[in-house]
Amino acid sequence: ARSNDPNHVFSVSSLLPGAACTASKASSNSSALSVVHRHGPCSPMHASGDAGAPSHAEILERDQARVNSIHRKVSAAGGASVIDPARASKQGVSLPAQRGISLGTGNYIVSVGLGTPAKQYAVVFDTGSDLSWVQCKPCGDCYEQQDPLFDPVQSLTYATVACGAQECQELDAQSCSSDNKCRYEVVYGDQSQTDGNLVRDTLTLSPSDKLPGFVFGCGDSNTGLFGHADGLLGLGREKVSLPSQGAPSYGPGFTYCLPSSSSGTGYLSFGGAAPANAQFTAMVTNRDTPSFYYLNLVGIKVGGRAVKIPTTVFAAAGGTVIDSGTVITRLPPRAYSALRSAFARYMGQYKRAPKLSILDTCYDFTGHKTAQIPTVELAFAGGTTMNLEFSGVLYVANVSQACLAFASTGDDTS
Amino acid sequence: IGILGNTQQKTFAVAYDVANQRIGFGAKGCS
Repeated sequence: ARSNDPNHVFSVSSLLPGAACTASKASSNSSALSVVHRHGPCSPMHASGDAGAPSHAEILERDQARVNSIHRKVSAAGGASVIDPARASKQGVSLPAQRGISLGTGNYIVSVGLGTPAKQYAVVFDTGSDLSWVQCKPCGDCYEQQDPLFDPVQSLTYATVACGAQECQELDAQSCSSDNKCRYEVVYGDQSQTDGNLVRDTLTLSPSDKLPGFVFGCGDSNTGLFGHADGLLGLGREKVSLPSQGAPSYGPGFTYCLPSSSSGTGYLSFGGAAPANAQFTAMVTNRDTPSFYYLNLVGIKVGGRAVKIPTTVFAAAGGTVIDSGTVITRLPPRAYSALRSAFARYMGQYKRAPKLSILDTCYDFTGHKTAQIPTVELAFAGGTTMNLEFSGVLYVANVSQACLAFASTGDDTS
Repeated sequence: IGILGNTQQKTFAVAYDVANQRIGFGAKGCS
């Protein structure tokens, strides 16, 4: 779109992502990791033949599972700890359990080094959970992953975390094995789970950026929808998260950019200055769900015009969480309904297409050389606005099925 | 609750300024 143009005009032939990987770079004065889509051509899993790439419908269905999981966690006001009696009994130790949110599949991958000498691991990064983990040797129950398992014996700087250590005590729940090792368990909302020892070792973000003594989970029993990822990088707000542990070196913040298509690359950086053109809104804390980053969404514009939504609609819904792992933005029903109607008014010249899973406002651009859609702008407390890129407005399954990339949180009374 | 998902975040530099308790969005952040 041209600057200040209320429409995105695009070539229909460019709707689908390329088959080859393209690169971009982060600012040079930060510790930056390349971010790629888990199932795109830039992913190391793609290079090794990622036969398990899900369909668009599957991605969206799993996205709904993640959202349901977030809602359950919020409803439970703090996410009560859950102990799996069968597992605890089997292993002879009462394992701590922390119910996290569902992983879904719309996740992005970064590559980090662990141990000394450092070996590289491709991990999902997630702003919706805190504990980082990788699969470790020896492993009782590990899924097939991209790289060889992390082997503590091969690292000169590896150490287990003792049960009495502060890091162990600060987990939401913790327990102790018979040899005084701190055991963790995270059960995600889709029943995926990881169990293992809480350990520490050197985390390498770049050749010149190392975090000695980084605390993470050394998973020895991991099952569920992890794909072939080597593990997970937790970027939530609690003390065990990477941003919290890296705060003494980089400050407590971080910045990422997600690429416009699955064939592009973005970055995740620590310690760099915020971009000069950034507009800020308040980061809100909810003490019942302290891992999540909340902000206040207050309005929406379509085609440059404000959609009529009472501002109380957003607040009454319980606020808005920003999440790197949820694919599709969820809006309170009244807000979504108003957005959908406004968007559809601009799209009358295009043929409607069948709904795609949770996306109910879809169009068929077959036969068009170029097309246009209205811009969509999100407004946050304090006057901050996000004028979404084209890729943030339409979810393109194919030329004959491109959908408004928003959904409703669902019936509040359900 | 509402959720701001990753599709809408694409191409923005999303800055988590924890020290100042604010979140920033910079357009065309990947380039």
